[in-house]
Amino acid sequence: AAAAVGVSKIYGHGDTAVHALDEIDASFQSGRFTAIMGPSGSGKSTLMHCLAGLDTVSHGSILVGDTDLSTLSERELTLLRRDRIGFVFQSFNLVPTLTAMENITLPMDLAGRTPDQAWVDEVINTVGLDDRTSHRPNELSGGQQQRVAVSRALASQPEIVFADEPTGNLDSTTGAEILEFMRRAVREMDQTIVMVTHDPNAASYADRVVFLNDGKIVDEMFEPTP
Amino acid sequence: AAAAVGVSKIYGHGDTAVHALDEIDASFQSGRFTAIMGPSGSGKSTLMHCLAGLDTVSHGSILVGDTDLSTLSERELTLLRRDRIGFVFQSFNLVPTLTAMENITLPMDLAGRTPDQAWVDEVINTVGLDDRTSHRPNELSGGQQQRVAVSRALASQPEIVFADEPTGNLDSTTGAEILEFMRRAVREMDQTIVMVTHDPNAASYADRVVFLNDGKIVDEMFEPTP
Ligand SMILES: Nc1ncnc2c1ncn2[C@@H]1O[C@H](COP(=O)(O)OP(=O)(O)OP(=O)(O)O)[C@@H](O)[C@H]1O
Ligand SMILES: Nc1ncnc2c1ncn2[C@@H]1O[C@H](COP(=O)(O)OP(=O)(O)OP(=O)(O)O)[C@@H](O)[C@H]1O
Ligand SMILES: [Mg+2]
Ligand SMILES: [Mg+2]
Repeated sequence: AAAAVGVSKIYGHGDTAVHALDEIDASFQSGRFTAIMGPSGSGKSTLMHCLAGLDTVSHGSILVGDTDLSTLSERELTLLRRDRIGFVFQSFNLVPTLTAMENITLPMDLAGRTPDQAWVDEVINTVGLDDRTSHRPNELSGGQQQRVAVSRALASQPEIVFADEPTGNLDSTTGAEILEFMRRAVREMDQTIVMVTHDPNAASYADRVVFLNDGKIVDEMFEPTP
Repeated sequence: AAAAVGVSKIYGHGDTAVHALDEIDASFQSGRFTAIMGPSGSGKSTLMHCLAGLDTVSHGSILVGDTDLSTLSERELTLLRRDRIGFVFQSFNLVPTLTAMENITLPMDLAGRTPDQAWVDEVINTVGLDDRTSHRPNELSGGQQQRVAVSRALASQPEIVFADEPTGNLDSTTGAEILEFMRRAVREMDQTIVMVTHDPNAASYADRVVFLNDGKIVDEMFEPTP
């Protein structure tokens, strides 16, 4: 579903250059749940942002489906992100003036698509936000905001969901419900999910775990157990 | 060091009123490391913000040391927060235009106090930010931003540190280093720390754990083990 081919991402120049990504080759299979783990600062969010076309690479290529992102215009890239990709940001990135429900359906509203309301309601119910949908982000707890961000990415059933630490602000019960829901979406609806996590228990829900360190892939594991 | 006496915090009115805190009695002993746990939405951040004078209560009193916060003017409250309290926010709240180092020393700079540079350097070294101090927040990873927020609260050695989920964005190794450092500050320097966490392993570093549910204290545990 997505791949990084010889990808490097370098900030700055000369002695102070930061190699956030260092010649990464990584592929993420359709209909699979892949986890990405690694120390803080190892390049996980950078990799996710490059894969989703939110950031450019310094070297190498990014493929989403058969599309090489470097062949797209700004406009085409915006459409790809809106129509084919769901992204759960590490810092949520909710629209402060919209309610939880409006935030959740925003990508579809922008695309002029009608939400599958039954599915949207199932997502909201599963993450436990039923009685919070008309609240705005500043009236929600940190974990509730995170659940709005997760719901937004899942509600439109995009080709691929990138989730950057989707359970970091959640108690274990709520987190488990979301992880279980994501795994069901992968198994039963062929959803493709790529999830960054620091939590080995969260990674155990995935089919495969890729390990990053200092901008490089250093290991991978299939059928992980916590 | 701090206490909530008969504290309620109610948002809205009538049928749609949200009792974020419901007649809470809680005290947090000086020189101790207390953890607060509970489900997402149970009132942990609300309790912390009320204890630190960042938010008002609907009923009851908040005491910091011997000071009843309701007796303070806006000006006195601002000074108390600046001089006696350190706060690690769940959403970090860093100043985007300042570097990591400037963010870390900001409370002391505002107070016109000279930082204990050896201590500040020890904090920065322990959390692993040595080579990131001149970067601004948008040039830092999520976990690095969290570590700047943690450092800011610890650097001024305030009377009491409130930390709202300080390790949520960190890998287990980095998180353990910060928790160990906090425990050392409590043991060796009599620092008072109140920490919200979803992670039972993080809570195990504390001397006592208080459990919240639906805005009430429902349980507590001394000398927790994970
Ligand atoms: N302005 C507001 N209006 C209405 N409800 C609010 C408002 N602010 C907070 N709440 C509600 O108060 C409750 C407690 O919120 P709080 O942020 O204290 O939870 P928390 O325990 O910190 O959760 P988390 O673990 O998700 O961070 C939540 O259900 C939240 O939706
Ligand atoms: N604009 C920038 N300029 C310089 N360095 C940067 C910039 N943006 C990111 N970095 C650095 O790139 C590295 C990788 O960042 P990234 O956000 O991908 O890490 P991460 O693995 O997601 O970490 P975390 O687990 O803490 O979220 C970090 O060391 C960060 O400081
Ligand atoms: Mg990150
Ligand atoms: Mg909270």
